[in-house]
Amino acid sequence: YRQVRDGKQLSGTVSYLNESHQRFQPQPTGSRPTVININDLQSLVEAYKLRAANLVETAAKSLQTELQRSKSQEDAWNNSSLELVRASDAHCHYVVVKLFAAKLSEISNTAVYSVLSTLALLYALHGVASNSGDFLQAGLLTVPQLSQITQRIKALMAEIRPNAVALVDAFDYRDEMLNSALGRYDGNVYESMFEWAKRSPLNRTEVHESYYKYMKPLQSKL
Amino acid sequence: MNPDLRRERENATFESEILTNFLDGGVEKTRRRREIESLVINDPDFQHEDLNFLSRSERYDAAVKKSVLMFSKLRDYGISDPEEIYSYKRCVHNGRSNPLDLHLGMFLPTLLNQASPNQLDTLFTPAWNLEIIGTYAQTELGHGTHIRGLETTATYDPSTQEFVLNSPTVTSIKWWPGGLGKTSNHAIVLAQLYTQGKCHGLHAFIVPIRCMKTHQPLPGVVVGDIGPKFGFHEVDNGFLKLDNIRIPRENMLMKYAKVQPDGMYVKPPSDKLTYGTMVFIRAMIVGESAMALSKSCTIAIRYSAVRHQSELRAGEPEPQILDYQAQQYKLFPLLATAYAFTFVGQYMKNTYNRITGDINQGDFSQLPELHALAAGLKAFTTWSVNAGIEVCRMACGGHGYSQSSGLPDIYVTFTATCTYEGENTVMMLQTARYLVKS
Repeated sequence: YRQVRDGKQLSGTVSYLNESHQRFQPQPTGSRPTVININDLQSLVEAYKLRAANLVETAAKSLQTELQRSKSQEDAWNNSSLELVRASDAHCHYVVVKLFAAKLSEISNTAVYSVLSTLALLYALHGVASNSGDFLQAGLLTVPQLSQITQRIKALMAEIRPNAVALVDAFDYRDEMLNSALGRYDGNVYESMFEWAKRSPLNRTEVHESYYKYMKPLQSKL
Repeated sequence: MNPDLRRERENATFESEILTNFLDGGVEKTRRRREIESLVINDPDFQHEDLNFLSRSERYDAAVKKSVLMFSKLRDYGISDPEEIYSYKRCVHNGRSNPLDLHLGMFLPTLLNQASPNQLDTLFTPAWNLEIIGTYAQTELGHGTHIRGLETTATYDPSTQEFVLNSPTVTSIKWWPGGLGKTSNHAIVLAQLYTQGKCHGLHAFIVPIRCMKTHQPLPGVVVGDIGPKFGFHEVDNGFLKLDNIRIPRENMLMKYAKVQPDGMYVKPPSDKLTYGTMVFIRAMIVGESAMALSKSCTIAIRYSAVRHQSELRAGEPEPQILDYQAQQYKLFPLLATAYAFTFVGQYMKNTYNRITGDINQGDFSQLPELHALAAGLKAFTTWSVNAGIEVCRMACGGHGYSQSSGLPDIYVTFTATCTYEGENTVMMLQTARYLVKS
């Protein structure tokens, strides 16, 4: 942030701070761009980017304010931790959404492309809904859009529903690797649970030794 | 086959196999991964009672046995590709940590990255053959992520050309390293280097801790297991107290930083180099996040297709719980997250390999960004997945509470990633430092 503010050009995963720099300059109200198109993944990636830039700016400004209160660099840093962690979180979230969107372009099979695009959209929209305060504050989202997003998430979930099992099958965990009665491939859950329980060491004898050691003596006394 | 699951699979609009190939990086990669899995799953040597039914000592015993067998079988099969070694090891230990994890994951890579050529000549083959069993001792009882605060000292004695390794306080006792308690006979110890009366910060030293013949702790070494934990039951996470142990000058890893026989200190080209192994591990943890969440989603979603409960329309049969929107809202965003993190994990691994190549050419320019990205993504993904596994577990109702579901085990094994290799809040602040600086 400071390097960009001082006119340096950045590369790599933080290069978005270059573009956002103009946004940092005071602008006439009403000219703020980029309200999310909730049906377009690239628009969402853009929104995550601007949300991250906004939170980086907020954290940097908090540091500056703290410093102006003639705090030491270290105290200023400590007193801005909330904003700093939030900025990092937003940065990472942006990187994840961006990589997911970029990965889609590598998929050649249309059916797979379609289902993963739905997943990517769900991931992005769920992230917006879960962090709506950030997006609202940055002017990237309008309040009416919030309920549209909820409806959109419901529609996406209904779209995913028929493919849910196939999507987890694709992870391709063998039963021996998953080691789970509930998640076994053939779905024979309850038989498996029963067999597993019977092997519990506690069942090695029909009557556990503690019965003879404690229970029975107690009962004979009563 | 359970009829519900059969019907789910018949109704899917895509072929899982095609997506599996994409996730693996190609048909051949899928074939090879399955081949390696079958090598393990069909190998009687690796069969044992369900670990849930064993005591801690029996679990440790089973893990040591499997680790030792794994080493010889890797050679027998000629598996040498690091990815395949990693995959084979994951199968052998079913994603759990094992007593030789740090020997393979930290000790050997650190030797490769930071030992001088002659050190490598003397140390690597015995380490590769398990004559030397090593661990990586960094964290201390009273000190964690802020490694500059570590207290263990290594003071150079020019008269004998030795370093004196010492744990000056209780808080300086090394604590947590896997394999340290009962397994290892050497440790790479991170200590504050003092020479000619000046402290030069953290450096790595190879310290023998047990006799290579009897495995007894060496004089001046106090070493043992730190006791039972939330998970990692098979691993002897250990403690190590050093009482003025003397080691030859050659035992300091000197590929970059050096101490001359007269005690003169020679600076490394970049002070971030001891971070190299850490960045490697954090990049790998991002991949671990994806695996833990995809496993949890597999269990919870399949079970939600099998489980029927309550009533949606009066008088009708109980629906699959996966048909309830509320159940979908618990699991589908997590399923999307599992895919997202799978792709991030792949990206981090590729980026790490690319940038490490640059480093070996002497180009450190991208290390700070990789360091910041690895720290942030490690925290971001592990926090999300930690919460996600718990949601999957609860989405399975009471049965999710049983060890038979596999979910408690996934949780207690995975949750350690939020605090080890850098506590997550500190990781986030490291990324923030880079962001603000940028």
